[in-house]
Amino acid sequence: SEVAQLYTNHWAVRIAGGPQQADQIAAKYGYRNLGQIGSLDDHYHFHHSRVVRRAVYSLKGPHSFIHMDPKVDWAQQQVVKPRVKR
Amino acid sequence: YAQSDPNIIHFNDPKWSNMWYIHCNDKSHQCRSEMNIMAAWQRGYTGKNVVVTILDDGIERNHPDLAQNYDHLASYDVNGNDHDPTPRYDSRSENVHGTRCAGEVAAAANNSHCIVGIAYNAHIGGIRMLDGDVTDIVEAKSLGIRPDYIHIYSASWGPKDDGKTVDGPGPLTKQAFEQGIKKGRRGLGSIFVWASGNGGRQGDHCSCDGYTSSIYTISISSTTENGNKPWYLEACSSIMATTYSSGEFNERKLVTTDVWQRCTDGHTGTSVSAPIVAGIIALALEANLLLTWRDVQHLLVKTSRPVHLKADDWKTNAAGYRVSHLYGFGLVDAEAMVLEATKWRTVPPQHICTQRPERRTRHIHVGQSLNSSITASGCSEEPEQHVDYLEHVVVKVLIVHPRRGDLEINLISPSGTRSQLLAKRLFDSSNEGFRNWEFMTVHFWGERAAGTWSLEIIDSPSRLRNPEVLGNLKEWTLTLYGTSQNPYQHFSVQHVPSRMLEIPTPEEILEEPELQKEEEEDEEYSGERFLKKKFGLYEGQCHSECGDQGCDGPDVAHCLNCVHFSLGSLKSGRTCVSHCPLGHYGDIASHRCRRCHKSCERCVGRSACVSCKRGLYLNTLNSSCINTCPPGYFADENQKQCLKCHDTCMTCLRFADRCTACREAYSLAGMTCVPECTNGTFFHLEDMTCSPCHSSCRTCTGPGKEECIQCAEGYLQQEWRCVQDCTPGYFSGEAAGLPHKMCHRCEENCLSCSGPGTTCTKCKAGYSLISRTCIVNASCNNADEVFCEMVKSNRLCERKFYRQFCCRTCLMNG
Repeated sequence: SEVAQLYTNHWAVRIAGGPQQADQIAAKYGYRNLGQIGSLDDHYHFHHSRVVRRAVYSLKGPHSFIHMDPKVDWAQQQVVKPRVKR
Repeated sequence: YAQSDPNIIHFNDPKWSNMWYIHCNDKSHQCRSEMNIMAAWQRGYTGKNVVVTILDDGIERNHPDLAQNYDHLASYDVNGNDHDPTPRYDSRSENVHGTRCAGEVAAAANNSHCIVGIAYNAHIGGIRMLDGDVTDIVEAKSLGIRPDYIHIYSASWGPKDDGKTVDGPGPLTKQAFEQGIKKGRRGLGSIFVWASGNGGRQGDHCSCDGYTSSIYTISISSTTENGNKPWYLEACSSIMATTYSSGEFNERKLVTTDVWQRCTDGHTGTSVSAPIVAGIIALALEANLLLTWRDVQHLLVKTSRPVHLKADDWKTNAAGYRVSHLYGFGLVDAEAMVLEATKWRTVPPQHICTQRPERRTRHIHVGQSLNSSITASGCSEEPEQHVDYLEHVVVKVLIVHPRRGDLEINLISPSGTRSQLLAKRLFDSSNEGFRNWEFMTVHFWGERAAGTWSLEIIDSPSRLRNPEVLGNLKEWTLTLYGTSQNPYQHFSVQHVPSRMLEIPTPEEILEEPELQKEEEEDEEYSGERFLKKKFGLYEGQCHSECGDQGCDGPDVAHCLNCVHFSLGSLKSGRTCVSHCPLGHYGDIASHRCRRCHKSCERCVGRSACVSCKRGLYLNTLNSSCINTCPPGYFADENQKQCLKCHDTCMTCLRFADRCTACREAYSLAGMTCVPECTNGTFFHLEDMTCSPCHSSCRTCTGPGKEECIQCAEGYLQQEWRCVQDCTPGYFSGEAAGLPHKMCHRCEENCLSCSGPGTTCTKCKAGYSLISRTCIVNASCNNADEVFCEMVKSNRLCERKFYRQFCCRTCLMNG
């Protein structure tokens, strides 16, 4: 049987226009912008403290509207990826 | 078998004699053909200035074997979002993995502690990222940390090795890999080394792990001391090479560093193999820092050897490489790697050619095999995509199937080499099929790309299934990676041009004898043509470039003098031009095009070059063209000029900030010159300056009192910090290899003591001090005279293990 996905309260978001634009969009939907993801330009790490830290469903709420914002090219709620040490 | 090495190096590290996979001086065992690590050391390569990091659960940066080579610039804590990758200590020792891997790469040598790393002078860092929820963001961040500083990323983890998981990098992590190989190491490409997997016992196949089967990772498997397949080994076609790792109970293990400043020879699995190869690549990079990420893969393919590794699937591909699904191209050879690296010339650019079959949807009938083929041209019609000589080959499939584990997939190259992309997986009952899953093989390396490729899919049910539900191959594509030229012979065309092309090499340009001076001589413009003019043989219109003396014909070559410049000689014929061509400059006084110095492409006087011929660089200090820039300058390939290195560099390569030696007061860290911080200071990451250590530290990695490497005068090291006096429960003593004293822990149950062993002066509650030993406050009801005599005659109370063994009762009873 397939293992259920575990959804976290972290999002990866692609926004053009620089960190200030990303900060504005994060604030608009209640997220905190934790900064650029590694060396990937225009990709930001957002965190939402009012979303359950781990859930088996992707819970909807006002924060979900970020996916429809025209300034957001792409957004993805992060799921836990089970990883094992070898 | 290898000969025992009479010139063996000896180190004083206590586990050195157990490191059989590095040296061969143990007379009680036969010596195996080994990885030739010591031979690489004897050639002077120990990993100096190469930066390796371990993506894992953290590393114990204060470990005596790691502290010397620990590099905080190569470290980060993604889980805690700070710069300290120290693992989280818990009673179950869950986070020992990264420290164990790190020691294998860069444990310090000859420090009387534990082991010797493969690259024992390399910089070692740790990226703590497995001790928390791992997400696509966490992985992408980890793979993208300081890509211009860190050379090698080593990872020994992945999706579950349970034989039923098919998982790989998410979209961000895929981008991070791509960014790494394109931009990392200032364009040479980050090197990602990956452990192939531990799921052998579950019948797992590493093609179902998208990390180890990525073309961007170097996938490493393991073999036992005797060259057997270890029980944990996962086979697949993307494995590139192999190292020794732990085997069966009667075979020797590997030793490495462990948390709590310890060493271990515990079971390692495949995890230790990736850092061993990371260490060997570090030696190769020390030999040649300009190797690209693909050069490193070519080096491994060329130098790894099957030696005594046992597998029933060794085959020789059409390019002559021996390869297996268990071990890739075989056991790594460190000496061969460094030797090849020193003379290596970068392989031609990677081309990518994707081809599709004509027919798409096909049913996969139970118990039968489905064959689908592609006649590939290698994209010869597109020069930018043309692949003639193969490197990686990737097959992307969209397969719908009721039981994924029943599928076996093979790919057969035009040369007839068969590579198994997927073996049956008994535990995989998923009905998800493969949704655009990419299978990768290195088994066709060096073969030619053009011809017919066949994909073979076999469905053999391992348990009862509804025979009416068929699998379906909906789509597949073949992506060929490689080069349009022979990667090892392209220099004869590119850099040593044939005489037919008449393009001399830079050396030839600088060394060839003076060119003919025919047009340099100021001959009078007289002779046959003048006579023709004199006798008036031509009376038509002259060319507009002809001067006031007219011409003897209509063309520009018939002029008797020129308006602007004359070009050529009497022998070869002269012509008038408005501008002098490349390699010449216009001498206004004589209206002649004169030849520049042979090394110049353009000049304003014979030796005043403004641009240089191919392969030479303009030295702006004296306007000359040279093939090697002077110290402090580097050859800029775009401007074809010698440009100044960064202020802190003494010498640099290709870029101003890619330093190879530093000016005074700076030291080389990777390819960056950082200030040489004096004792009592450390290099501050954010400020890029030397900042003071805590007053208790002599040397340190950060400002905190727990970040000392060595203690200041008057201080002793106690656990993670430096203290003026040992706290109760510790006694002061010497420490091997350290300039200061250490506080050692007293014997168990002592509250205070005066030295090592049985020297307790105070005991914990519930214990009594008897003969300077703390003995539990309990008496034995069966400690009669005979029993106590036995305890006494065997001197049990002197042994730590038996100290609580009715000793108090017997001692009280005299």
